[in-house]
Amino acid sequence: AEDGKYHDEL
Amino acid sequence: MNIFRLAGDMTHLLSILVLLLKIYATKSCSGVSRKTQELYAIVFLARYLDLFTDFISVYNTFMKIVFIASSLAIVWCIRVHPMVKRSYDKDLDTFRHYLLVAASFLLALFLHEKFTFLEIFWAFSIYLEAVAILPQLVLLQRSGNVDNLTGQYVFFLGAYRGLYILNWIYRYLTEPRFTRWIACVSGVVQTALYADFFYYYFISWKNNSKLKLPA
Repeated sequence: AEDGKYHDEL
Repeated sequence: MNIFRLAGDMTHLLSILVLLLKIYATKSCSGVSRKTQELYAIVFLARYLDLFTDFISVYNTFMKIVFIASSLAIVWCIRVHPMVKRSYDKDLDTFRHYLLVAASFLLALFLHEKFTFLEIFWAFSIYLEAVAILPQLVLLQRSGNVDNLTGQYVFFLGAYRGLYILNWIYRYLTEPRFTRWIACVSGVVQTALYADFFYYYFISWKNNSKLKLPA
């Protein structure tokens, strides 16, 4: 799910 | 998550801890640009607007809160704390940083992933972060000698986005649909702005001499 989100980076 | 991004986030956290240590230990913000700190506070507030609506992971939420809280605390220290405030040299910190805010926001209105409130503020935060270090670099050039902690702060702050570039290369090679042009191009520009600082930082480390940026 994490990488599915678009802005998963800080 | 990959090792480059984790190392990048930890380096970014380290830069903030070093700056907090410098301000707390010396009760002074000499050599620190208040304007760069204000720009970073805007960067985090604009980028993490989805803090309460988009849950990605505990790590992600925790780090967002740390970055927002620490950047606001540092600005508060420099603006309000009587001991620290006295050491702020506003005659050296003269970069017109509101121009950076205006230019970044204008660019975000034209160049963004989607024309939505969150995406425009996200792109704005990416562009602003790329140039946020400029007031600090200008101040370092003006203030001549740089104390160790401030030098280390700028070094780690520049290094973190360099590690993110490795993260983007890694993700591009391992994830089929990975493209983050806005973050990548801005990240390269951001890291490039540190190039001469990195050079003089390396020279001072090699010669074990005081870090000095040419005026």
